[in-house]
Amino acid sequence: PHFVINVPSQNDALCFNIQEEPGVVLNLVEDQGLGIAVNGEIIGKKKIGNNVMSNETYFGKLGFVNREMKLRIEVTTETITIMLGKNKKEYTWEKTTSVKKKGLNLVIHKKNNMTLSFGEGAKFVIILHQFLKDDPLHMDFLGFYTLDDHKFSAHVHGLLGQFFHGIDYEISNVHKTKIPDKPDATMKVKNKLLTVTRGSQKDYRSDPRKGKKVPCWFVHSNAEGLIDGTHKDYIVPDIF
Amino acid sequence: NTAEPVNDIEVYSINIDCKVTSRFAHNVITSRAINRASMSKEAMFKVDLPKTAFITNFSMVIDGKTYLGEIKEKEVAKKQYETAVKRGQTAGLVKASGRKTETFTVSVNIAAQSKVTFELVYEEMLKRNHGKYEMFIKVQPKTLVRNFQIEVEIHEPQGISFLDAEATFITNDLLPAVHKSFSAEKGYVSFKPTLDQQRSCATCSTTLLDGDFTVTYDVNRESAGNIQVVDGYFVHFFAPQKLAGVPKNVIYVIDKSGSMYGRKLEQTKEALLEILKDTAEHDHFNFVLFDNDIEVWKPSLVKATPENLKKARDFVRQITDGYTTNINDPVLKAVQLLDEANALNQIPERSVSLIVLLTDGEANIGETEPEKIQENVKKANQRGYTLYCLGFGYGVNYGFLEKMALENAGIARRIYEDSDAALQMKGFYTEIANPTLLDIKMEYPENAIANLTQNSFKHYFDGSEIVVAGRIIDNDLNVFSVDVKAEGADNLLKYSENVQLQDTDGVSKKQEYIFGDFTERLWAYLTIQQLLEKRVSADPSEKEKLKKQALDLSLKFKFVTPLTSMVVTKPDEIEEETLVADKFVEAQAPSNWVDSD
Repeated sequence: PHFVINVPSQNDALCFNIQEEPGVVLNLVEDQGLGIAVNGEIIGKKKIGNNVMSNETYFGKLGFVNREMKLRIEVTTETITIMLGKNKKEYTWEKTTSVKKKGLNLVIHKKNNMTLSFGEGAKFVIILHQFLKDDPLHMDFLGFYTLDDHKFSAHVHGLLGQFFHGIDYEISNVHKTKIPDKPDATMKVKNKLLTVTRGSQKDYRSDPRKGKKVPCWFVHSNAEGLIDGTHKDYIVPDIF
Repeated sequence: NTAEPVNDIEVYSINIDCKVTSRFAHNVITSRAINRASMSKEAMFKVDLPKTAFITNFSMVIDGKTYLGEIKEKEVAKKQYETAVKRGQTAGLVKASGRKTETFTVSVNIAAQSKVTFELVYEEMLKRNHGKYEMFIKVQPKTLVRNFQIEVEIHEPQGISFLDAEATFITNDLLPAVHKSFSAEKGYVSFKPTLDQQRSCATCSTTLLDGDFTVTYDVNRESAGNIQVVDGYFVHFFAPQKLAGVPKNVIYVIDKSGSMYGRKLEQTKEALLEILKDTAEHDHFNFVLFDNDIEVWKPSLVKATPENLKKARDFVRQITDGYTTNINDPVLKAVQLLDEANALNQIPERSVSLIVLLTDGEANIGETEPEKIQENVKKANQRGYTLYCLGFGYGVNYGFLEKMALENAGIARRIYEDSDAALQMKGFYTEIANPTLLDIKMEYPENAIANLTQNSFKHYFDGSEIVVAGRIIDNDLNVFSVDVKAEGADNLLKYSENVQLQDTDGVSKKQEYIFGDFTERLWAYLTIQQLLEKRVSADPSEKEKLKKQALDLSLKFKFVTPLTSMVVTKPDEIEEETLVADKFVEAQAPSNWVDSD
């Protein structure tokens, strides 16, 4: 999956990929202060017969936990399941629905996206990317967007969460590469020097089909050097 | 204004020099520092300036060499910026800071024992609110400064009626450092604290100068209007006094969706209760609450009798949070309620009809397409009720609200999510609480003028001021006159003003002691602001035209507006670096995400 980190102070963005095997669950947000966690399970590598047709990996399942509310929400490309204590309720992407309980606001927009917010705090948007069942390359997958990042506690962590309170970096030594418009540069971040490449990723919130291009500095090697530790440190055993 | 010491950098002088002529403020902030270290060090210059101001110049003098900021079209500057990025500089000198301010920051390396002088110039037109003009200066020098001074000179040809200066950090020790005086046309405020007065305690080396320094004043008003002509440009200030209030009909369209749950909804209720307290008996009002459903308080608007106000307060107290956000239908409902009230003569013939929409988010149910909602509201609002949009909190789609408000003769305002949100809402209400004139039309000698700024206005609110400016093209004109027609509370009102142009030479000379071309610059400032505002709600072909006009003026008068940037070249050990100062523009909060393409 492609990660995009907005850096308003630099009027720019950072991006990176995390390559892992299907079935692996990654921790995206962990805020012990608010008792909120978000994990995502990787899918991908579509096969036809025994041939792997695509090596791309995506998020096919997202798990949201709000410990204070004793709430767990599982979002897949087919269903949305809300588990509140022992109660469990399942919704599909086929119908526009809204669910409101004290402090939980969930709106499903038919076959399109859902928004999820906990009280006055965190707000998330999940985009459903759907393809034809017999598409040789693509399979349905999910996009995950965080809003109101500032509302998380100072200790928020995770592959996305660690950037919620900003990141400082400096770019220097921009130089041409074989690919026009994709210069390489040196990024000074966390007292390390990384080689990064100018590129772009897409924001699908306003246009779920085409998306809107967002220029960014791409950090190679599973964001090594940019993220705290290595990406393996963010592998968790279960979606919850 | 700050010039932070970084390591051995001593900031020995900060001078904030403000000159106001006929509401137009020209501010120069100069900071001088010396590097006392034996090696080169970084000196930082940081200024908070009002969001309504336009930067006009910035310069740095290092070792006798001057580095000047150059104002360019944004696209041109952007190209230069891209080159800068490739050289390792990701620049952006202006950022959002407080509610009312944006921050300009630049840092530069200076050699051992060398001096640096930073100078930033910005201009703004002071707006009259609640019967006074307010000039706001952020003071934050971080360390004790040998020569620290703020000097404000005001020149108002109408004469100054009162002048005051306050600072949030003022103590008894600092009081003697503030001087304020005014007589006739001139006002003067100065603040020159000594080193000892700046200390946070007798033995401290820390400063207590940290906060807002505010100068407020108003002018004498012998007549409703005042015309000033300088160097071929005129400006007309119109603020009639002591008029009876025009009744108003207000529909409060209040978001009670799930995201308003908790403090936001409590603050909204608190503000509504306060607003109800201040509602005049001749006013009519109603509430439309919404989430995914619409709840209308009364089937039609009701008069603000004590009994109805009591019922309204009871209704407000019981508002609870609901589900999702449907903005389209409740706004259309408000329009429909006002249409019905007009058709059935339920509201006074001479009255102001307003819709106040308060929301904290984007529409996510019903019609969710922002453009479609704007189109629907514009189409439904045939009678042209004024729509005010209050965007509450960080997640709000402010651009959408702003366009919708401007398309319906209103304005949008942000309500910042904070402990004083209720006060902010109430504050906005008090600005629009007392309309005294409707449909104001200002007529100037048609063939003698050009480049007139907006000259017709839907409302005049007590304590505010209408400003119109333009250029006089008839060199032989002896008398410059204006006729103002407006609907008052009871009848049609007419005002006439005229000024003998021969007499203005004297005025012009007197005003020149401040700075010569202020009327022309005031005209340009006002014109650019109005063009930018019009652009928000214009159709695409018109948009380009408006953009071009605003851009040409921004470049001609050297204003950093949303269409221009200032390119600053600063020296570096290896090569010179290019930085860019842009005008900060309100946008939605950024987000982080993971997705695939």
